This record gives sequence, structure tokens and C-alpha cells, in this order.
Amino acid sequence: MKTIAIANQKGGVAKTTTAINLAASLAEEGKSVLVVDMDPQGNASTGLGVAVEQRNLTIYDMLLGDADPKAVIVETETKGVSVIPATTELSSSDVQLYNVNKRSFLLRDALASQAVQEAGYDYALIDCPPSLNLLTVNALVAANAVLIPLQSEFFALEGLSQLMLTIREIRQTANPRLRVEGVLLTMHDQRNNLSQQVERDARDTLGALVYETVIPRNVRLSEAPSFAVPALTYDPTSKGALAYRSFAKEFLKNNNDL
Amino acid sequence: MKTIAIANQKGGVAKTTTAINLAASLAEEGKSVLVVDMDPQGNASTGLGVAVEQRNLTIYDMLLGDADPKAVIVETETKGVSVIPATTELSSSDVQLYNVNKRSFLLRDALASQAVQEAGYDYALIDCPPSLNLLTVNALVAANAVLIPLQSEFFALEGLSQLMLTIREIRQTANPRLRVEGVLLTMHDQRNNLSQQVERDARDTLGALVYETVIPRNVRLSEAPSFAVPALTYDPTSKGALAYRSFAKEFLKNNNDL
Ligand SMILES: Nc1ncnc2c1ncn2[C@@H]1O[C@H](COP(=O)(O)OP(=O)(O)OP(=O)(O)O)[C@@H](O)[C@H]1O
Ligand SMILES: Nc1ncnc2c1ncn2[C@@H]1O[C@H](COP(=O)(O)OP(=O)(O)OP(=O)(O)O)[C@@H](O)[C@H]1O
Ligand SMILES: [Mg+2]
Ligand SMILES: [Mg+2]
Repeated sequence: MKTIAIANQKGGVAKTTTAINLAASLAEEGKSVLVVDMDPQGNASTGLGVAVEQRNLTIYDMLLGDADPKAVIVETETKGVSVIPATTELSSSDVQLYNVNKRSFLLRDALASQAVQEAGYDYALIDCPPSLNLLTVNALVAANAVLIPLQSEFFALEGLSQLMLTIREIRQTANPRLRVEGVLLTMHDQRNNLSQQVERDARDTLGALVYETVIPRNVRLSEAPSFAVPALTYDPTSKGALAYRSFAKEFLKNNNDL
Repeated sequence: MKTIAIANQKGGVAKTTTAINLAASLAEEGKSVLVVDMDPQGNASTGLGVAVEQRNLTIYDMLLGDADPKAVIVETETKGVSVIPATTELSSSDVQLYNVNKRSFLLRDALASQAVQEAGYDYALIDCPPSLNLLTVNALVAANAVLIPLQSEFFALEGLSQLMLTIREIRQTANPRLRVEGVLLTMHDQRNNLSQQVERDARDTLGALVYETVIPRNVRLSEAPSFAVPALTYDPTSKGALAYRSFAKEFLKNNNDL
């Protein structure tokens, strides 16, 4: 199981939209995917159709170490995609888990458990909150690599260096194997100069780390969650769905897994 | 001085864009405005032209109680707009300030200081991070009222009830005077159904709390920060600038201050 943290402390850059639609696209390619919702907002859980009433046990219980993964993990309506859901209970975790022994390794330990390993997922995608807090740190410590969604706008580009510093720090301390999986340009508006400029800057500074595939702004991607399904289900031929499929193929090629 | 917290735990809903452009619009109406940047990302500071090199003392120093406000506050290039800047130093605050006595009242005390009061600002606008953490709690405890930017999309609408619960909880404990200033629809795309649906839902459930003024999606609003000025300076006749001006007038009317 390769574990990918989907992280960016800037808000609204399509972390969750990427977690949902990359998961669905990988499943379409025959992969088995576990989406780990590490955001108290629970958007990934909602967008994959796991209603609040179904979230009896959540990632919070798993971090505390006292829940059987088989009881927590929910099979979604999207074949091949399972979820460890989140609820707002998670929002006090920065404080509640602060004094727990090895508090940055809780997610790593949870995903290393026998039950999760035996389920044989090909990929675990961790949806992070918009913060470099204990939850995101847990994700970066648990992950083999971090996928960075980069919204094609100024504030998002500005925040990238801070994220890179955090990744380096984690690599030097808790997780020496942590790599950058890649940087995905999201919510891209081909017609406007700013989007093109951000893309140019990103490719100039980050080179091959930036995926060829760019996710365009497409209203279908923002409508899909209100139907509790990925865009690939809601409107399979929309620009947004096609872009995430194409991204999944590029992602798999990079992993020699296509 | 009326203190307004601009809060919403959902990321990327235009909290910062609203802080910057409401401040500039109020200043155009002759008001004196203090923008308090409570986000470690420091986007409001950047968007108002306070470069990182100028942020020697920041909101973090003021929260710790050992900084003279006159030394921290920066006069921006926008006449009538001053800033208490933020840097990434603030991101460890959840943890570092946890054991400080009355940790939720640090901002209230800082803004109640003689130096701030004597400066005679008409309004203080607090830009919050995308989280219901100690920083946002400080803002809600310090504020007279909270202004909620509501992006016209599904996930943003979903998160509203959690925010309202938090506001009620703060009102019942630390800040009985806390009101909802209003809900501002932001990043609105008139042409798409989802935007219109979110607007309808918001007006149905929240009634008069929702401003008449709606901020449209307008690329000038996202370009302005890369020039380190408000949209009102960058492109004064753009749809975005005009909308924030019109919002400022509605805001002032509600405060019997126009
Ligand atoms: N390519 C796109 N085109 C149009 N809308 C999009 C696109 N990608 C995401 N969105 C919408 O933009 C908003 C922000 O996306 P999303 O919630 O996935 O970002 P996020 O980084 O997970 O946010 P947060 O920081 O709050 O967790 C959502 O309403 C989403 O539906
Ligand atoms: N009306 C608008 N039209 C176009 N772009 C906008 C508009 N409002 C904001 N933006 C852009 O959308 C992005 C998100 O806005 P902003 O950073 O103000 O949101 P935020 O709620 O402060 O985000 P965060 O949760 O990360 O603090 C920014 O790149 C901003 O420039
Ligand atoms: Mg998200
Ligand atoms: Mg902001």
C-alpha cells in the first residue's frame, strides 16, 4: 500500500476534490483505494457519500488506538473506494492528543495495523485540513509521499515555500523516506493571465515535479459533492472528470503501476 | 471601535479578500480601519502591502502581551487602513499558548489596550484562519460581531451550521455580546445553478442576515494581491471593487454609520 498525503495549508485549493476524484479514477483503473479523511470538516467523507449518521467510528477513534479498522472503514458506493471517515470530533485533536505519547505517529501506527495491511489496498490517500497542525503532521509522518494541489492563484503560490519547509523538516526528523509525489495545478482558468502566470512560475521553479495534467475550473466538480458522488459518477464526460482520469493515469505511470 | 471577526472554518471562501477590500472600502468612506491578521499564512498582511521584512513585531507578540501596539501596527499605503501583521510564527500558537492563563482572551486584552483605544479606529476587522482553533476562538471572544463570508458552493454551505454552533457556544461562555454581523455571499457565479441554489438556501434559512450585496467571481480580486494592493486600488471600476464598495455601504447602513 502506497500512502499519499494530499496536503496544502492554503484553504480551498482542491485537496478534497482531488482526494475524491483521484480515488475514483484509480478505482476505475482497477486499483483498491482507501481514503483517509483527516479533516474535521469531513468533506471527503461527504463527497464520497458517507453520511454523518454512518460515521459511528471515525479516524479519531483510530488515532486514539482503540478501534478495530474493520469497524471504522466504510465501503463507499464507488467500487474500489473505501473511506475512514471524519467528524468535527477531530477538531479538538490538536489539544487532546498533544500529551499523547508519540503523538505524530498515531496515523502511521493506525495504517500499519494488521487489519489495514490485510485489506490489501493499493493506495491510501490522506485528505488533510488547511493547516500545518498535528493532523497534517500525522499525515506527513504516515505517508510515503505528499501530493500538493496548487490552485492557480497568488496566495496559493505564496504558501508553497512554507509547505516545502515543513516537508523538509519532517523528512529530517520523523520520516526520512517522505518524498514529494508531485504538484498538481488545480482550479485552472485557461483564459486568465494569473492562472497562466502561476503555471509558468510553478513549472520554472519546480520543473518535473509539476504534473503535465492540469485540472481546469469546471462547475461539475463543485456540483458533484451535493449529490454525494465523485464527478466521475455525476458527469463522467465533463472536463473535470476527464482531467482527473488523465491525472490518475499520469500518477500511475509515475508509480510504474499502469 | 467596533470589532468584527471575519470567520469561516472552510478554506478559500474569501475571508482575506473580504478583510482587505472591506477595509479599503470603509477607508474610502472616511473610516479609520485596523486589520488584525490572525492567520499564520499572513495573506491579509501581504495583500495590504506589508512585506514579510516589515513584520518585525506581529500579532503573536501582542498576544503574548509584551509588545507596544504602536510598534506593531503598520500604516499601509491605503490611507485609513492600518494592519497588525502576522507571520508563520503564529502557527505554533495553538500549542504554545495552550497553557497561558486566559488563553482565549489574549486578543481581547490586546485590542482593549490604551494604545489601541487611543488610536481611535472606527472598525477593527480580524482575518481568521480556516479553522475553529484557538486563534479563531480568540477572534470570536474579542469581537462585537462576526461577519461570515459564504462561498456559493456546496462544501461551504455545509460548514455553516458548525460555525453557528461555535458562535453560540462562545456567546454562552466567554462573550455574551457576540452577534452575527451578517453573511456575505462571495465568489458568486451568476451563470451557474449551484451558486444560485446556495444563494436561495442561504436566504431561505438565514433571511435578513444575508446581505443584499453579493460579491461576484471577478479575476481582478485574485490578481490584486500579487500587486500588494486592494482591488479598489488595482482596478477601481472592476466588478469586484464595485461590489465591495457597495457592500461597505450596506455594512455602514446596518451600523447607522453612513
Ligand atoms: N476544478 C474545479 N472547478 C470548480 N470547482 C472546484 C474545482 N476544484 C474544487 N472546486 C470547488 O472549490 C471548492 C474548494 O475545493 P475543496 O473543498 O476540494 O478544497 P480544499 O483544499 O479541500 O479546501 P479546504 O482547505 O477547506 O479543505 C469546493 O467547493 C469544490 O467543490
Ligand atoms: N470574488 C472573487 N473572485 C475571484 N477570485 C476571488 C474572489 N474572492 C477571492 N478570490 C480568490 O480566491 C482565493 C481564496 O480567497 P481568500 O484567500 O480570500 O479566501 P480565504 O477564506 O481567506 O482562504 P483561507 O481559508 O486560506 O484563509 C484567493 O486566491 C483569492 O484571491
Ligand atoms: Mg478539504
Ligand atoms: Mg485567508
